[in-house]
Amino acid sequence: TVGAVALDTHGNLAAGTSTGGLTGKRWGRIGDAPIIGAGTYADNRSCAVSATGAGEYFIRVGVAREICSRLRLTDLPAQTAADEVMAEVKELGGDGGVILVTPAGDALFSFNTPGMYRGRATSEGMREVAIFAGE
Amino acid sequence: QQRWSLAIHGGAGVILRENMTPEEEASHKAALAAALDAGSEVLKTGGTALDAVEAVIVRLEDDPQFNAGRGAVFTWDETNELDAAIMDGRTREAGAITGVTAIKNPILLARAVMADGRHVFLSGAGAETFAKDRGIETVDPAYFRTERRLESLKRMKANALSALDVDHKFG
Repeated sequence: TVGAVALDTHGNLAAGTSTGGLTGKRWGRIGDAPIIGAGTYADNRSCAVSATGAGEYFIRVGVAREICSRLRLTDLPAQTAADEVMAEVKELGGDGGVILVTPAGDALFSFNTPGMYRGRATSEGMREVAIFAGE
Repeated sequence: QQRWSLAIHGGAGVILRENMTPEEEASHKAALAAALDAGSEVLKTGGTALDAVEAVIVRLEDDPQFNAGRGAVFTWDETNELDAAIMDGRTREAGAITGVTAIKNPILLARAVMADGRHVFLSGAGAETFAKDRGIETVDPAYFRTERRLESLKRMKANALSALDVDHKFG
C-alpha cells in the first residue's frame, strides 16, 4: 500500500491511498485502503489520514475518520489521537500504521509494526525518509 | 507564504534491517525521497494538496518495489486487483475504486470518480468502463506482474502460509 496526505498553501488538506491488497486474497476481498473513513479520510476541520495495515481491523475501527473526529471534537494533540486509535487497532489484533497532516501543518506518523516506509516534508525545511521504527 | 506539509508512506509491517540488504534499503529510501520531492514541488509552487497527493502516489504506483500499481501483490488466482481512494478535505468530496485489473494508475481513476461527482465508490468491470469513458490510461494486466510477488504467492500456497508470512508489509 502507498499513500500521501498534504496541506497546501491555501490551507486545504487532501489524502490518497492506493494498494494491491493482500497476497493471496480471494472472494473479492477488499481492505481498508479504498474505503473512505477507514484507510483514507480528509477534512479541513481536523486532518488528512492515509493508512496501511491489516485492513479488516482498520475497517472495524474506522481508523482514518476516527482520528479526524477526535481532532475535531477534542483538544487532543494530533500525535496522541493517532496513537490512541492505533492502540485500538492493536487491541483488536491488527497491525499497521497511519500518516497524517493537520491544518496547523504537522506531518505525523503512528505505527505499531517494526517498520513503515515513510517520509515527510514541510515548508519549514523538514525533509526526511525512514523505514525502521526508531529511525 | 502559508505553510505546507506532506507525509507519505509505502506500506508498513515486519520490515527489519536484518532482512534487507543495504542496497534494498537505499533503493527504497531513494524511491521514497523522489516521491516526497515530487509532492513537495507541487506544494512549494502553490499547487493544491490534491495535486501533491496525486504526484506522490502516481510515482509510488509506478515503482515495483511497492504494493500498488506495478508490483502489486497477487490474488489467489494469480491476478493483480488494485484499489485506490482520494479525498478533498476542503469539500469532503471523495472518489474510490476497487478490484480493477488494467488501470495503470488507480489513483487517477479514483480522482476521476471524485471529479465526476455522482458516485463515491466504483468497483470491478464497471469501474473499468468508467475509466474508458474518461480516457484513463489502461495497460495489459501483465504490466503489474513482478516475479518477486509471484514467488510470494507460490510460497504461500506451497507452505500453507498466511499473507503475513510471505510479505514483509501489509496493505
